[in-house]
Amino acid sequence: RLADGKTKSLKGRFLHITDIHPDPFYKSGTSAEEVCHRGKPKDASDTATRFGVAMNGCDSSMDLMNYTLDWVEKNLRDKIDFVVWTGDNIRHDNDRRFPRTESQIFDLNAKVASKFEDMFRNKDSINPRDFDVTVIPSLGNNDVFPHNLFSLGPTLQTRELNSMWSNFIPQEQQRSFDRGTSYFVEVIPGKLAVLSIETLYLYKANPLVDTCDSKKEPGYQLLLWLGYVLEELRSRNMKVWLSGHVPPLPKNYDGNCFHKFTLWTNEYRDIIIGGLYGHMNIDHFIPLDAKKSWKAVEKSS
Amino acid sequence: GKSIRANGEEFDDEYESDDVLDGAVEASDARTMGAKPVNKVAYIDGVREAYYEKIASKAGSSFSIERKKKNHNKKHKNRDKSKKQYKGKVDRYSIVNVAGSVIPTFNPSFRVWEYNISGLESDYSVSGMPAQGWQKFFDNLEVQILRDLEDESSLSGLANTLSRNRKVDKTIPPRMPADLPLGPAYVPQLFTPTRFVQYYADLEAIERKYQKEVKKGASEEDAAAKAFAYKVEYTSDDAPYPMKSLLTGDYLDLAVQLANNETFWSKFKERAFLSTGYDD
Repeated sequence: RLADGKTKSLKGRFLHITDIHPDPFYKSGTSAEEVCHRGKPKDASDTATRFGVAMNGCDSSMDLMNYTLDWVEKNLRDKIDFVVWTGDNIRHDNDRRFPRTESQIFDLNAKVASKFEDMFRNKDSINPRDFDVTVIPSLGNNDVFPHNLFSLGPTLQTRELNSMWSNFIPQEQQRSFDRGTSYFVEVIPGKLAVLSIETLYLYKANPLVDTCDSKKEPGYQLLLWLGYVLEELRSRNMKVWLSGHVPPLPKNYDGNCFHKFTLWTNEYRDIIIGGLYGHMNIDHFIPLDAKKSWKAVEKSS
Repeated sequence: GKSIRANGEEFDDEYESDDVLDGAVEASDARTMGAKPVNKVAYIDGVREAYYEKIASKAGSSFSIERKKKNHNKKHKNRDKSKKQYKGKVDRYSIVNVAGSVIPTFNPSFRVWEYNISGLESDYSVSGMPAQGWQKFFDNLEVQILRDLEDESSLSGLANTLSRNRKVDKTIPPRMPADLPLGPAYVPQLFTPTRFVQYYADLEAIERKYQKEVKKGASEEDAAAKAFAYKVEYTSDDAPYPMKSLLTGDYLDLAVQLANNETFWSKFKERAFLSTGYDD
């Protein structure tokens, strides 16, 4: 029974979906060597098919994205409680004839966000924030312009994001989102939250990220935010999933960012359930060792 | 890594050996300009070497909390002591789940997680809960973070360095209080993940079916509707290495099995690449 008098039944399931990479320039029958945008295919293996060919280097056709989301809506929507969606909602910058522009990136991200809203909102409600299935998006390194480069806000990009995700981000967090683009959603009010972490502030390939040891670093400020939020969730006796695009691995996160982030995930092990990430496109798991990270942080300081 | 190495310090053994991933990750960075997989077998073999084999070398026979509990309780009657013993081993780890993608780097995929909601099914109500007060929390948070950042920002040079050394770095967490119980990642309880179902779209099979339908005279839209579907690729409790639950201890057990068993490792790789048969 929710605070507004409505009721909602829990299913005990949730969906994690990531790295959709839809490409509006994808054209069936073209050559995979030309990233499925043009050209006559050399043979069958080089041919762009309607739903794509695994491992041929092309992004997702719009049909692949649309049919995937339709399948999810028909087969999973009513069986899940929430959706963790970890970014990269735009094609790669891999075609010199069609360089990506900032407006294309915003437009397609907004369209995909709108699709998720339509799929999971309460269709009987006039409240745009009334979702049958809560959606928690996070930002991918391809969702920003220039590629990988993303600074602390408020900037044009953080405001655009705030605007396109405004129905996903709780209202009281929208100002804080404008600065740090991280937020959390109480997927079961008072009990369970999902944190959407701006991993680009910890990401080595982001030219604006150097370490997490200086107060001017975006990663430092993200970790401050994370610490206060985790402590508050602990004090409220809530449990939490962490989510984001770039997974916390030593080769992905810069300087001490990896070790410090590992420490937070471990020292709040009374409330953190686990971490859900995308970016690598390979289904696997990594056990992070906090003892090693403590040693590394102590040595470096 | 740069900041540590600049001081002439070395990484701990675990992350030193992570260098084995260097080539693969560089390839992964290059790949960000496109979706074609490169050196992914090298990468996943590197994960095995840098993480799973390290854990296997440290583990006795198993990291499973329940199993260790049983074994220990046979030898010792003091339960509190036994808890401390395995708590120290398992709970130093946290699990990072990295997902397969929709983009057909391999076959498109996503995952449905199942979690424990015992006790919440029938009688959980938030209507009687005290006001959440998140607005107040976020107003205070903004002020607090600004205060933290301004604390030393006016200082410079040596004064700044000395001050930094004296003050606590708030981006390093305090140790978890000893009296707090382990959470859902370590001990079965409300919200513990219990199982997952990995879905995938077998693009080759979909294309075959699509062409067959078109040849039979179906319209392209009808053919697509008939051909396109996601299927279950595997579940976490499937053979050959079924996980009885998804606690951290179960993942560590699996890491040990993957390090030691070539058949399991081969299956794990097949699943990591979403049943595409990918090889470098």
